[in-house]
Amino acid sequence: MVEPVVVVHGGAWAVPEELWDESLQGVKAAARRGYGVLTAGGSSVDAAEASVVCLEDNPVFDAGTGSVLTFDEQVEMDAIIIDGTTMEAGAVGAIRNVLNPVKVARLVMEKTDHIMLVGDGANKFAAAHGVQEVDPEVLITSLARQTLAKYKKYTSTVYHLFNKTEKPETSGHE
Amino acid sequence: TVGCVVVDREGHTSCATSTGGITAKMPGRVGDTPIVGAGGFADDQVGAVSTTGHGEAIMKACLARHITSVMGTGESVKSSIQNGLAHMESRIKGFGGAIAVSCKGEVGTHFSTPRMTWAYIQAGKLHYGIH
Repeated sequence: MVEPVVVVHGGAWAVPEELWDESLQGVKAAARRGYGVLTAGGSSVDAAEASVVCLEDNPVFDAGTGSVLTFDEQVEMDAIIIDGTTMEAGAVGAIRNVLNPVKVARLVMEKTDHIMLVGDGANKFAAAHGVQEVDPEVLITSLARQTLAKYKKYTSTVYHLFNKTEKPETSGHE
Repeated sequence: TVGCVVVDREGHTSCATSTGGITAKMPGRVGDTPIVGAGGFADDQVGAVSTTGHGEAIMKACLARHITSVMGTGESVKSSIQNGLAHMESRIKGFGGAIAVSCKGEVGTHFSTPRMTWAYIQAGKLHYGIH
């Protein structure tokens, strides 16, 4: 017999001080959500999904609502879920316009023989399984927009400083 | 990036990880999160891991699988995470963090970035942190 446990994280990065409190409240709430599912008789996969949905719905975290933006100001999300008993896995890559990518990842695990679906295919699969598509604006926060704008301003300044040439092409970068 | 690892009363484990990626990423760029063995891994014979940080480094290091492999040698969960992060830093100059739980309910959290928010509940008691 094992003492059940639910562990969550909200991302490893230089969390700015103004987000510390909201981030801590968010991970505490998610741990409670998953633990509640477990103690109510849910499976360990149910509990993991419930905790991550709670975190995806919290705009302070970079997942689901509150995701950061691509260079062309879109939201593209990735998610995975793995059942340690069967070692079955489900994942989505570059999926857009859904509130909870982890739910689509679980559908991939349970409804297909595949591990991962990406891009437009992932979106078509989600729609075929009743996952409602949302307006991208629902997922985008002002913080995400500000962060992208700051990044673009910085990179073009640095590029201009060191290259004394016109503004850089929108080159691909991390 | 956000994530969760769970072990239930029967020792059944699972993991889940989800992310919006990194700011200004190229359209179509997929990071470590949906990659089995990198963004997450779960096997009832060892435990479950969810990782976060610089995606390309985590993929090259197969960080989640590295951590469970070290756990499988009997190392503590925390030192297994430290081992994985140190390997990723020394070989690939990448930084990140992970949470993990063993199939026996041992918990570990660690990160090589300035901060990572985490929380866990065991025996009804809530633990949490950011530093």
